[in-house]
Amino acid sequence: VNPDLQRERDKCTFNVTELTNLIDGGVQNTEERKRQEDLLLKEGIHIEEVPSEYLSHKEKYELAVKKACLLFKVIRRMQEEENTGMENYRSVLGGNLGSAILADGSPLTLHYVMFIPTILGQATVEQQAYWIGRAFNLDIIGTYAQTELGHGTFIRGLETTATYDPSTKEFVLHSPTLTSYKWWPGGLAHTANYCIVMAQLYTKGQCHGLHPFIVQLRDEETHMPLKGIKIGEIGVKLGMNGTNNGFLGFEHVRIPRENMLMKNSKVLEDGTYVHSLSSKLTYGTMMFVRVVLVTDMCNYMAKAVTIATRYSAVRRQSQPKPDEPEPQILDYVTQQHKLMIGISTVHAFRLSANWLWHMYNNVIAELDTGDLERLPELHALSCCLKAVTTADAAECVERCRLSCGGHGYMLSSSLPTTYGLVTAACTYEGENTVLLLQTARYLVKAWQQAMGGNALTPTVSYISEVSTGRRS
Amino acid sequence: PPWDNSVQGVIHGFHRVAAGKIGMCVANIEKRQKSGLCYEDAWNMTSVQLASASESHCRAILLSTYYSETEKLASKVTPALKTVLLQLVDLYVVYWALQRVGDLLRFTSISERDIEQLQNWYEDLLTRLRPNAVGLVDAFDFRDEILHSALGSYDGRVYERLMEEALKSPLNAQPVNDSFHKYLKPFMQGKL
Repeated sequence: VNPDLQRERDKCTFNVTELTNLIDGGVQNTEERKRQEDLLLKEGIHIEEVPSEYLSHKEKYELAVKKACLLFKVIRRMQEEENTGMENYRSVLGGNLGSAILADGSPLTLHYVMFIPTILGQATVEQQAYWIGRAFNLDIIGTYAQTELGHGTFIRGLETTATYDPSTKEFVLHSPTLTSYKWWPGGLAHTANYCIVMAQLYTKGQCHGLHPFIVQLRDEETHMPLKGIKIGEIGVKLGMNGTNNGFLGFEHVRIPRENMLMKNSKVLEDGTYVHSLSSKLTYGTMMFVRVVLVTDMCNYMAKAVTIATRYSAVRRQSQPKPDEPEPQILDYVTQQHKLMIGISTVHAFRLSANWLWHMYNNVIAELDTGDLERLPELHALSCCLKAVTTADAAECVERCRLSCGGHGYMLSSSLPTTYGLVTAACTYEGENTVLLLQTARYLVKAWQQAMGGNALTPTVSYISEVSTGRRS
Repeated sequence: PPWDNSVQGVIHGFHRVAAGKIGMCVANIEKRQKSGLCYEDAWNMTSVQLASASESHCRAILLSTYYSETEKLASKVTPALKTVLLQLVDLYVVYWALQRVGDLLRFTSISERDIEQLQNWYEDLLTRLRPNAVGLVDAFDFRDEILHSALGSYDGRVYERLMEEALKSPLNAQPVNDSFHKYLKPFMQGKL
């Protein structure tokens, strides 16, 4: 070990393992994480003869598919041997291991992060019974398509239509314009053969807004696109070039009525539309993803600040005192200013993500009892937290990259790739400015409620306290 | 209320900033509506301030959550770790107070003297955290295979690793690349 780095470790004033256990949520979790890491890294899936940075766009995708399949094979074996469930997938795939093995994104991520959770959250029990087993076994590969070429965060502007035909008891999916083509979903281009499509539902000539439909994209044997399906890759991106982002257009594609996910809203055989409890219910998946996003930001920032801090302990530069050797750059207060805030931000986001996750679970539990009161508050909170944490994380990773000077510009530093992963989060799952304005809608309403002397929900109660001069 | 230059005081200051900004937005929207704009246009004209109010709201939540959640944790860890965790919270709160000092001047009674104290407090925290910087990132416990970085490996052999990675470039597989004979040499001899 580099002597400078060893000296740093020798002078640390606290027990590093104790903090690791705290971050993991306990000694057992640390041991379990290490065991999973050992198990998966021993497979050698992450080892590349030629660094993938030197591969073509097509080769990068093919390597990503190969790695993702090998990874799932190992995870499935882990499941069978240890009888673990979905959590095992998410902890391995969503966490550091997944991004270590698939540094430039995985074409199967959305299958686990969006396709399965949406079925769990929005399909009836019968529908779950039919789809979940096949999805878990990877008999089918799914993705989730909501954003279109011409519309994204403003989901009421989406143009893809699903028109109910009572004579055949089918929905007809159609892309009326080029701007209505689904655009961006990971795994959509060449990997998935099924997709949850968010489309404007029309029945009996009336539009009922956005609803989820399961659509088969490709033949399960030949993987050829089905009739009326126009599908392909959207092209090379700033980063995440392993995720196989695709476009999808429909030419009057018919699907059975049973393919509309009907846990919340329903369409009866004669075309009658049955309302859901609340239009906010379809946000369930998005809020789940945003909570996961905040946690992911912690991981990326933690990686970047680890790289930059260790490098700053090794790198020596300049000679402020003529008779002394060049100091470690970590001794410069300007360098500490760039890095320390990154370390504390990781902890701030981790604790906030845990807190938001508990709040999300409480609100979802209340939802099941029909109590929707805190849903708007949770929605507003998930919007602004996603916007602020992703923006802060992108800034933090870029600051870490710059704090490593020219070597931070090397792909072998891993900092540019990490920046590509983090900055993508500023625009997916809701563009940040639009999300901040969605939160502002809730804050303006809260302000007016406070002025009317009404009680406010906990996260905005400070508004009435401050406006009446009391301490929050 | 008088400014309180403590962590809780700064957090309360951020609540005042958020509430103040939201109130200003409501007032501006109403003023624009009175001047004849419809609500949507009044909203759009005020949207820069609205986005800023949301960011301040979120900042206040992040600060207060980080502070309160760490306070809960602090009682369960050894004194040495508690000291470092609380220093990190202080650093985060004071950093953002300095980053948003304009907002605090606008919506709270913070003074130049308070700001000077915050700046000194911040720099003092950097010095206190300096000995633990590497320990704090080691605690994230990333294996080298997961970190995947020539700069960040646990052993700190940065220069050797940078060179190892450089040699993996396919261009280094042969000392003379084909393009020399195809393009450069003919070009240099004026035959291209």
